[in-house]
Amino acid sequence: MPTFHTKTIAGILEPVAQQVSRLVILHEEAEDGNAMPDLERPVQGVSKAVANLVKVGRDTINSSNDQILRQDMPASLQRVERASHLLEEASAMLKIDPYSQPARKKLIEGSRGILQGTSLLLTCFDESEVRKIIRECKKVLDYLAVAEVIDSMEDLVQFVKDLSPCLTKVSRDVDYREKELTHQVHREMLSRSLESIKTLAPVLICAMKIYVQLVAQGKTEHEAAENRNYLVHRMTDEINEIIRVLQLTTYDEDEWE
Amino acid sequence: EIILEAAKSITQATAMLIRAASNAQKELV
Repeated sequence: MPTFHTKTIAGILEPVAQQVSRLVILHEEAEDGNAMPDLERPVQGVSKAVANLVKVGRDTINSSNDQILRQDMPASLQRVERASHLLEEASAMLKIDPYSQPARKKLIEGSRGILQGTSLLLTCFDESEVRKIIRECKKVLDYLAVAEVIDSMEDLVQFVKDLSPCLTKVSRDVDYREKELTHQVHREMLSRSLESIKTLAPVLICAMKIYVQLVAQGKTEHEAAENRNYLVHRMTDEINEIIRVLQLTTYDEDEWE
Repeated sequence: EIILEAAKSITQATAMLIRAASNAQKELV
């Protein structure tokens, strides 16, 4: 049984993954097997669900501005459609011969295809959702990049106004993502970086305020600038770490091993 | 998301199909 990357994907695929494994085992152990029952109705149920997914999938592709999703998702829909046709063929063959071995093979192949195609589709969709969070993270990085040139209270107020909603969104999205992941280590890494950012953000604003006030008073601001820059770099590192961890999958780790 | 619901419908329908198919085999094992 594969390990699924998120709880949502696991919740959708695990029940059918178990059933497919069971079917393969039963098929191998039973060899010739009993006569298969008429599968026309359950196969029709799958075909209807597949037709609906294809429609919803195409709508998602057409309405998305994510080029990678637009490029990758059609293949997963085609995979599911092909699998559905195999199931229809199996059902038709079993109607004629309930002991047909090729029909049983098609049934297993079709069921596996549904599992693989749906898994591909969900992964495609999930990766697109991750890219949305990364885009928000990059907006925060862009704001942090200008922190070092802010030297008036007016600009600082605008900076806080711009950064706050972005940070709030990143914080909410990463927190939700962290809870979604099935990989404990990745969850802990995200959680740790997010906590650091939440702690560092008000300290950074404070450091920027001190710098701006010293500039306004015409006092030496070298140490205040260093302190501000240090906090900017710490936050930038944490955001980059979040971006890195968001893109990790269990597959990456298997490769390392 | 609608797409997640649609995917769930497929896996549920497939699980039902496999259950129907494997029940007949189970008797033999």
